[in-house]
Amino acid sequence: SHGFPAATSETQEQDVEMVKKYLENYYNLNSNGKKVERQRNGGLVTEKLKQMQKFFGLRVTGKPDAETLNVMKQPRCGVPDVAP
Amino acid sequence: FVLTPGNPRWENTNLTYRIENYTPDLSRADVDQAIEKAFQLWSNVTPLTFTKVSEGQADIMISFVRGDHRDNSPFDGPGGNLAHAFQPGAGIGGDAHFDDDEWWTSNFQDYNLYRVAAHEFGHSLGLAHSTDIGALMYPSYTFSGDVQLSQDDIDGIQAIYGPSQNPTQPVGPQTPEVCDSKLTFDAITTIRGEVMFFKDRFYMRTNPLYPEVELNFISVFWPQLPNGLQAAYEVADRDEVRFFKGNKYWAVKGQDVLRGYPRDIYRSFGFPRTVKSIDAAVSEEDTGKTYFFVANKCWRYDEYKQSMDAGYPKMIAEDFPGIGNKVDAVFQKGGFFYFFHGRRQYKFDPKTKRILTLLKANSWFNC
Repeated sequence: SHGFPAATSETQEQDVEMVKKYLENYYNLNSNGKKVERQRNGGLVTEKLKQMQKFFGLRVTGKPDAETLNVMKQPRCGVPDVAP
Repeated sequence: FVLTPGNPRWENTNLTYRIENYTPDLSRADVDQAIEKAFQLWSNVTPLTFTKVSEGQADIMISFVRGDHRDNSPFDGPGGNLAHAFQPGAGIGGDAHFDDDEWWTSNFQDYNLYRVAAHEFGHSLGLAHSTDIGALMYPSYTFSGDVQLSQDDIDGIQAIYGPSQNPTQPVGPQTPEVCDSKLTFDAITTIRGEVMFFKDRFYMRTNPLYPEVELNFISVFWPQLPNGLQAAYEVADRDEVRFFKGNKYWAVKGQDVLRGYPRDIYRSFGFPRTVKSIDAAVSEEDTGKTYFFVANKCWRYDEYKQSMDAGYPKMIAEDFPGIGNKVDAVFQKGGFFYFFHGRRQYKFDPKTKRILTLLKANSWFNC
């Protein structure tokens, strides 16, 4: 039977895009950057993810786990969660 | 709560607002009422007043727009970003924009305009997002049937504008703190192998794969259930959970509330009309006997015969010696009963009728 709602799902490709968009919109992850910067950006994404997980009381892993993705998919206010 | 960085506020506390245009999803009267009620929540707890104007520039301009609406914060179509508002200040300051690619409602369905407007006006007045899931200023949309400022919201807005002149200061509901040693529960039940704890508008559950205790609104799973449930138990072999409040009860299967509920406890279980509500309930899986706890007595109901057993009610102490004469909540796990009263929890062996351990009520939360 469908298990009582338990969240599990490998991170899909589109989830990676969603994570980036969410962090740009609400956690000031900047969206530009050349290749080198993008690598640094990878570290930045981890930091911003931790900031978001801390805000929502999730386990702070820096990884887009199922619970984190679940929160990111929820409808919400467009105002950022952190100061610009 | 969090104040907007720089602590922007309105120096003049008598503010005006204007609804520049209307969504086609609701009548104008419904929109007017949702907006007015949303402002009222904030004026009830502060010296702020809000006056609706129909033309010209108001402090807070309200509009329904979609996509890129030239404020450097484009909307994103249905879902996702529902609305936004700007901090206090001249021009666009204080203005609130609602994404008209959403479906705006005045009921349970997504998305309730009153609920979203109440949140956005918090930004218009100088509040940022709160980390308290029970606060209106929490970033994600939740609708638990009633729209009210939590104590966190009240504390935040009064930090900016001070209290209202009301002789009695309104207070708001507090969100349970799972590791608060004073935490007590309204009801607890197993559900498909998990244990769910209920308090006010919230459920709490632990997940073996995830150390953090999950706390969210009961309405996330069962929007039709009332807040402040009083008892709950699972009939595992029917994959059914029953929730009690007053003399009514609801039955759910997973996330679905079964049709034809709520029903009353008198006709369904045979309680006398002197019983006005149930304090706690638990069903023994291997015997099909369900125990109901009402004040200092307990009743036993046979799930197979679907009738109360003779010889009941009894004093709780007869069947469950040592657990006291009042039960807040109880559930069964691994053949033991876990009784909760106030901050205490008793692990009880129904076979030997003995208390095995005395625990703190929130011992399941790994604090």
